Amino acid sequence: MYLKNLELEGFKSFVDSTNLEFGNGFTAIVGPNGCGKSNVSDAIRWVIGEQRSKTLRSTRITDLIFNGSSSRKPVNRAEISLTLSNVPAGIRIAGISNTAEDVKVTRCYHRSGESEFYINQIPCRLKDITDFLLDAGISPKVLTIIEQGHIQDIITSKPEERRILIEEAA
Amino acid sequence: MYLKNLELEGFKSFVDSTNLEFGNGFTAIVGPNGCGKSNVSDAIRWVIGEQRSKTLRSTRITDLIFNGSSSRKPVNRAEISLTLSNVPAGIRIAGISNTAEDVKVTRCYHRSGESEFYINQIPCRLKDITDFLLDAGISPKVLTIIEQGHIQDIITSKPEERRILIEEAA
Amino acid sequence: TKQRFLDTFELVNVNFKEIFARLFQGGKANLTLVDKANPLDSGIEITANPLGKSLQSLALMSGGEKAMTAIALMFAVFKVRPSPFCLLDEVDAPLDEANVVRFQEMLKEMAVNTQFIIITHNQKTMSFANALYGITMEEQGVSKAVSVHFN
Amino acid sequence: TKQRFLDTFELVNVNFKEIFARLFQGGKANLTLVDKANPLDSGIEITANPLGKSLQSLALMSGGEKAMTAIALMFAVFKVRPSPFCLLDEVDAPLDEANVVRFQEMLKEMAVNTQFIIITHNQKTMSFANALYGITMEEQGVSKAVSVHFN
Ligand SMILES: Nc1ncnc2c1ncn2[C@@H]1O[C@H](COP(=O)(O)OP(=O)(O)OP(=O)(O)O)[C@@H](O)[C@H]1O
Ligand SMILES: Nc1ncnc2c1ncn2[C@@H]1O[C@H](COP(=O)(O)OP(=O)(O)OP(=O)(O)O)[C@@H](O)[C@H]1O
Ligand SMILES: [Mg+2]
Ligand SMILES: [Mg+2]
Repeated sequence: MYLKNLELEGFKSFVDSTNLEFGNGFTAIVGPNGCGKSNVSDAIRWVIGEQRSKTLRSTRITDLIFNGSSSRKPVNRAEISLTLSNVPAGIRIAGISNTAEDVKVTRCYHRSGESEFYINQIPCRLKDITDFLLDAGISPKVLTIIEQGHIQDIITSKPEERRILIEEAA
Repeated sequence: MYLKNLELEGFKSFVDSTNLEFGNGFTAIVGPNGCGKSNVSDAIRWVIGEQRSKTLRSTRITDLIFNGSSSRKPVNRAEISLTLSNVPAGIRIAGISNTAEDVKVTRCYHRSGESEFYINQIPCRLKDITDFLLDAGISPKVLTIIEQGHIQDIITSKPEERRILIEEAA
Repeated sequence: TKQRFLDTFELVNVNFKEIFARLFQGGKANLTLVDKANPLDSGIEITANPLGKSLQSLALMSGGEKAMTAIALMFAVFKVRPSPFCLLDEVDAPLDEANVVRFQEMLKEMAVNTQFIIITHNQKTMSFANALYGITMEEQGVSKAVSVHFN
Repeated sequence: TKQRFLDTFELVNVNFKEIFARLFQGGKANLTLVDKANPLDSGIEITANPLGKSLQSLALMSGGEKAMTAIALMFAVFKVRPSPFCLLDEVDAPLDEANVVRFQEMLKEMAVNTQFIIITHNQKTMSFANALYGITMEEQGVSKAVSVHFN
């Protein structure tokens, strides 16, 4: 199983609808300071269920919605979709039959405060998304995403936090 | 005024007596990971009065003394000397007459726990060193040394801490 | 599941020692349970000694050494249970060129079972990638992506 | 001394705006006193907006943008009261090449009044230096210095 593509719209600096396709190899994301690379990382963390604003470098959830630039007005909705390919059969997906091999999870947040969640375009709860991803071996708690400046956390963290790594691997 | 040279002996990985001479320009310190570059930074911070072990990346003060390698036994004393050149006349130096233009401050720590302090080879207290350096515009509190990974501290720090920067400059 | 935890811990530990020795061209590393009597509630201590250096606390390690040690532990866990994908944001920033190469060579091997996405400014890291995504901001404040593929 | 503090604060603020605009090729930055009625006890807030981006919290800035903003503030203070010497340990690690150059060009100007010692892995930074000190560990665990001078 691998991450097939990531679609962003209205999320942080990605105001325009953007589709990033990742091959099943090793992809490098490059570009100048401040162009949006870590925002891609934030987008993935958010759609797989990261809730803590601080870890998404925001002070309020509305910070995740594009808040304008010198040439653009702010928008009112942020949406991220992540598509996983080669999903093993038998993983529970909230009552949605896993007939296709691709599973797309979508998370949406409105400036008014409403959130929407979808699996393969069918509305669901955040818990359905995180349950599915947990079965697939993906969660914000394990080593799926290492944030900028945080690589040393694994070894400077408390002994109890490291135990979680072993528990997740077991 | 400028930093003329730094002498290290028995301090962290600098077990052998080492003299680093710095010209009054812009010097770059380079070398592979783990070779001792940040240890030079720790040495300067320590001799100008840094007391907190955590900021010197040590858990105990004895961590500052060379504790051995596969080819060397540990030693029992760490000594750092920093020489400032073109020291303005009139700066108080603990009753030591500032006849020479160079002023050398030395800090020494024994594994047994004793500390020694010198200005131009004459014994003194740590306070004499920090008073002199404060008059010269050098202290661990101002922007004299930016530690590895800590450049962002100035802007992520609390508003009160930033006031100290202005106070020191005033 | 206490047995399963201990088995997993042992596997990760063996991997950690081996990967550390490879990334540091020698040296010794170890994971130990703080409370051996109660493994399921115990914290985990790390000891790590680069080649030729004496036993000392992790705090004394250099920036690059800490990063390489963290990478070794991450790979050690992945060898037991590979994450489907893994995104690393500028983990190569503190590494010198020789360490970037050692890290990347190991990453290519791990990439057989895990899809890696690396955010980097490092030319050497880019040279190891299969594909490159360039992010730009031609229009001020607006991110745009350009994909460059190569083998 | 309240007046002296306010004068210094104003000077640093003017420098900060100017240096930020130079390092970011535009953009606006500002220092404000949290408690204007009590300047001597007041904290200081920073607002910083790279060119073309909207007003938003510092937290949203990128790694490289935060480093450049911190550098701008440091230079702003130095212009008011230069430190005799200043040691920077790998502050260029999060910067892209264009920003390393902007930072280094400004550093050369500041170096007239302040002696700079920079620890770096970055080739571009090294090319701006007057002198190079190489630190090595030929003998395991033992640091040794080799000086290389050039103009
Ligand atoms: N809600 C938002 N609306 C508009 N722009 C935003 C929003 N949130 C963040 N940004 C902008 O995104 C930029 C940060 O992008 P990001 O952290 O992805 O940069 P980066 O490419 O990782 O850079 P670096 O190489 O320095 O780490 C900042 O300039 C910030 O102003
Ligand atoms: N008391 C000590 N005795 C012997 N070696 C020590 C002592 N304290 C620290 N060291 C060693 O010094 C090394 C760290 O050096 P330092 O942090 O200066 O590296 P560096 O050149 O800055 O590397 P990097 O580029 O990775 O930041 C570590 O390997 C550590 O083991
Ligand atoms: Mg970034
Ligand atoms: Mg270092």
